[in-house]
Amino acid sequence: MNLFRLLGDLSHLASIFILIHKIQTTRSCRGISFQTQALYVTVFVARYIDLFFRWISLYNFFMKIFFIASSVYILYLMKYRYRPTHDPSIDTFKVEYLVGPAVVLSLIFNYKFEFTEILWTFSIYLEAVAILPQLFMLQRTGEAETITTHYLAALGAYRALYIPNWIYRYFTEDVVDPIAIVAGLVQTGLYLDFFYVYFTKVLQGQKFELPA
Amino acid sequence: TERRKGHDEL
Repeated sequence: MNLFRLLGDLSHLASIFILIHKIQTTRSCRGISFQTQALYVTVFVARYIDLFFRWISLYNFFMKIFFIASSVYILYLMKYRYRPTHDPSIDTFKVEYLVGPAVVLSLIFNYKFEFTEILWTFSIYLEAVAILPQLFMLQRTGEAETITTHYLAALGAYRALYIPNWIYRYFTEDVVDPIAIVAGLVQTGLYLDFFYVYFTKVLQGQKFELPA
Repeated sequence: TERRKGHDEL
């Protein structure tokens, strides 16, 4: 464990608390893509199946349980509790275009052709693009509540912080994980446009609005 | 440099 990874994980935790806080205080999931949230459940379940056969640490164990449980809870909030506040007509990204290629790529580019290993690889590829329905929705509406942008910024910071973590691990532990690194770079790259608007507008106290 | 074998990251 190094500082970058810890800060990345804490940022990930923070993003989830911000999202739940947003939904509960505004009593609405307006502006949140159900498809992206459903993809995250898929990602966590596929990746953390190793809870059943691999012990890493208490930290790792509780974080995995938390990410699975909280993502399922968010789906529940969106699907049942605050269902009327979700507008499927603006959440129209075709998730097949993300899941399909992630399945195919994980069957081709993996470390070992084993079921759980392919599931892990699939989860890495799917996570890289899981934010796209959310960003697509943002693009469509052209604006977002400030709290929603804080959620996205914390989520983007999480993967961004994993990059210095990999560099650090390369020098200190002499290990590289090319699949995680390539997918992580893609994932972070997807946030660049968002980060630009976030830093130049939201952090200056303005509303998140995209140019028409 | 070796490829990481266990997946110890989240």
